[in-house]
Amino acid sequence: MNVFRLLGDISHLLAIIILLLKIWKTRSCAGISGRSQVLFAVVYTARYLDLFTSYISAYNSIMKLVFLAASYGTIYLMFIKFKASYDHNHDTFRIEFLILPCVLLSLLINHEFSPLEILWTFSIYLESVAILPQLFMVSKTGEAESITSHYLFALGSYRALYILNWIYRYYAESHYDVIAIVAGIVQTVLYCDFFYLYITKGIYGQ
Amino acid sequence: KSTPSSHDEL
Repeated sequence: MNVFRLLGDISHLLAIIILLLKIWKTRSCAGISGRSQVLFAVVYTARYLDLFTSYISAYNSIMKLVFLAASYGTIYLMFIKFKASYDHNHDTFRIEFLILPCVLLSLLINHEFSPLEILWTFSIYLESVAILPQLFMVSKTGEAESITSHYLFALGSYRALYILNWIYRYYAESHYDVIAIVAGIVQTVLYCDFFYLYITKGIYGQ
Repeated sequence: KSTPSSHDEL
């Protein structure tokens, strides 16, 4: 563990908590893409199956459970509890165009052709594009509540911090994972436009 | 090089 990865995990946890609070407090999921949230739940489910097979640390196991619970909790809030506030009309990104290529790519490019490893690779590829429906929805509605933009800023920062973690691990532990690094860079680049808007003029209330 | 068992990141 290093400070970049710890800050990244905290930023990730913060993003998920901000989202849950936003939906719970405002009792509305307006402006939030349910499709992205479904993709995140798929990402964590596919990636954290190793919860039952390999124990890394208490921190690792607890955080995996928190991310899984939070992502399914968000889906429950969006599609069941506050279903009426879900904005179907603006959440239209075709997620099958994201899932299928990631499935194919994970079968073609992976570290090992084993079920758990293919699922891990699929989750890495899918996570890199999982935010697209949300960014698409924000661009379509032309604005985002301030709380939603803070959520996106924290979520985008988490993988940017992970890039610093990978640089650190390369030099300090000569450990690197090309698949995670390339996907992480793609994921962070997708936020660049949003980061620019968030930092220059706070995209909410436009 | 990361191997299946060594995915120690979230």
